[in-house]
Amino acid sequence: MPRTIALMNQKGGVGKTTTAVNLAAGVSALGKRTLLIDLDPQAHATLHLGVEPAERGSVYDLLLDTSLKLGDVRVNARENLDVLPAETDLAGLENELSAASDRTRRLSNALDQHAAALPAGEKPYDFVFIDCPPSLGVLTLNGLSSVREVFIPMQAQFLALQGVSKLMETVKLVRATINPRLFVTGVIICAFDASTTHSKEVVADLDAFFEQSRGSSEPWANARVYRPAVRRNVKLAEAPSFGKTIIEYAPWCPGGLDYKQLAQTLVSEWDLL
Amino acid sequence: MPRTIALMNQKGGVGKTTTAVNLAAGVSALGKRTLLIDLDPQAHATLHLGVEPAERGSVYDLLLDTSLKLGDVRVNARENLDVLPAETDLAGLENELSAASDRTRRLSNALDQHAAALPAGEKPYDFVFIDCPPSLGVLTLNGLSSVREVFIPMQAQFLALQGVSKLMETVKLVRATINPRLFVTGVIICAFDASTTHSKEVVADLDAFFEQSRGSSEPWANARVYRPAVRRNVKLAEAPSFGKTIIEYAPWCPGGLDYKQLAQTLVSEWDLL
Ligand SMILES: Nc1ncnc2c1ncn2[C@@H]1O[C@H](COP(=O)(O)OP(=O)(O)OP(=O)(O)O)[C@@H](O)[C@H]1O
Ligand SMILES: Nc1ncnc2c1ncn2[C@@H]1O[C@H](COP(=O)(O)OP(=O)(O)OP(=O)(O)O)[C@@H](O)[C@H]1O
Ligand SMILES: [Mg+2]
Ligand SMILES: [Mg+2]
Repeated sequence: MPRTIALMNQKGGVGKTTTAVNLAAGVSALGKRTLLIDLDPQAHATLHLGVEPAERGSVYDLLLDTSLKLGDVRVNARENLDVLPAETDLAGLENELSAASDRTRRLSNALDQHAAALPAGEKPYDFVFIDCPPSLGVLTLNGLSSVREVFIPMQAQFLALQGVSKLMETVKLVRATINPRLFVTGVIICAFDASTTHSKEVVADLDAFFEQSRGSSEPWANARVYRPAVRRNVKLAEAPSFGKTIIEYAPWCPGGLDYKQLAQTLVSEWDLL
Repeated sequence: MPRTIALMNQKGGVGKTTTAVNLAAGVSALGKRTLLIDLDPQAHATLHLGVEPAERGSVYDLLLDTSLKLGDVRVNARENLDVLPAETDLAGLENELSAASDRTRRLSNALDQHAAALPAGEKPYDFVFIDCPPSLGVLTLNGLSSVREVFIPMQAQFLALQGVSKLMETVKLVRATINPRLFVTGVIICAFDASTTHSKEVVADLDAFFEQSRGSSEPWANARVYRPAVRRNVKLAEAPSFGKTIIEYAPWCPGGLDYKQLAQTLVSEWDLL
């Protein structure tokens, strides 16, 4: 049973890509067969890993052209880590996709098709991570329709709390209309400044919010703030400029240790499922 | 001659609102009559200053209803500082606005109308700051059509460089089609980590980029990276949770001193214009 996870937050610059890339790197380093799907037209996850789209097309060609298969656009990025790369400069992509029938299901159809007819000798993926763009549009909806779990990367700052309820509403709506299996597993705190009271207060606010949802029928009823929070460290901002994950670049730096620990947690949780 | 400035960057979470609010606070504290326009449906600038929209409507009512005047939606936030507040939860706002005639000129029309027929005893504004949403849509285009100057808040990180050329292209396009007076004055570095080589390298990259544009006919031909860079400090993230500007909350903290110094620079430059 693969663990399928969307890294989602409509706010920009909160750590979705850094988290998608480094958790994918972390679990693949632990031997788990992993797929990372870059759904963002900024293609930052693709850039971060130093990969290019395949000859036959990017993830967007897969979404727009139903004759293409997942294997046609898949690129091997690292040991145990495959990527569906995005590409930049695609004006009109969301409009074109919105005009398509089944427009929010294109990605889940491709994933199902792949799982149902695996190439000879290929095993199914253990983990699928989807890096979403900073919006609640048709690309993010494709991501949300294709997974069971939503992880919310965010920073421990007052203004970051403002967008969370809208995000939760979107998950609820998708669960009610498109994907009944969807739920929020947790929040990943990114670029955490451990030295400030403000950060800790924001995390405490989030803990309390999830606490009061326990036992409800909300899709976040069992959600929590993951520990550890990922600490801010310039190495995490430098790594993409070298096309490297933090596991390759500086696994021992504070944020690197945090992502490794989170990856271990994800794998241990998965082993229990 | 008022100095009219749009804080623009389609990337999210880079410091547009923090910069708009604190530069507006800084120049108004120096005695300049200032207007801050919140164009973002997240309404963070409005929230940051602790103000509410007026009885007769928010900035969006001004954009959608041509019978309203600027004075109808304006709220006084501080001494010398007026605001056109935004409001949240406005589904369909951009669609409705896009359907309007003159859809990118609604704000500039309102500003021109106000300047042409000032209420008795009222002086024109010395500074107008516009806080743009993280997108290149019709709201940002209203902002860009209403000002002479574009300031680009951004963080000194590798991935932040990726969006700059697209931003520049948009300014060029607006200058060619809607607003021939538009130019890029400069970049404001936000949440700067003075201790890392990476940050300094990114700033050096930006300096070089502007250097090689000198003497060209590009709208950024005279642009530069403003000094000082605004240093990262938790006080800047805390201030909005108290509805305060950094000038009120912690003017002496590193980022506060930087915004005060930048405000002084903006005023000195203006005095020379
Ligand atoms: N723990 C950290 N320490 C230092 N810098 C970080 C950390 N996490 C992320 N960053 C940096 O912050 C910036 C934003 O992160 P990232 O690109 O992952 O956010 P995002 O949510 O994917 O943004 P977008 O909404 O544009 O897709 C990047 O420059 C990244 O390198
Ligand atoms: N110098 C700084 N030091 C510490 N925190 C900062 C600094 N500047 C901004 N922040 C914090 O970073 C976050 C993002 O800043 P801000 O909201 O100003 O960005 P933005 O570009 O307006 O975002 P959006 O695209 O969502 O409108 C906020 O929580 C803000 O308080
Ligand atoms: Mg991203
Ligand atoms: Mg903002």
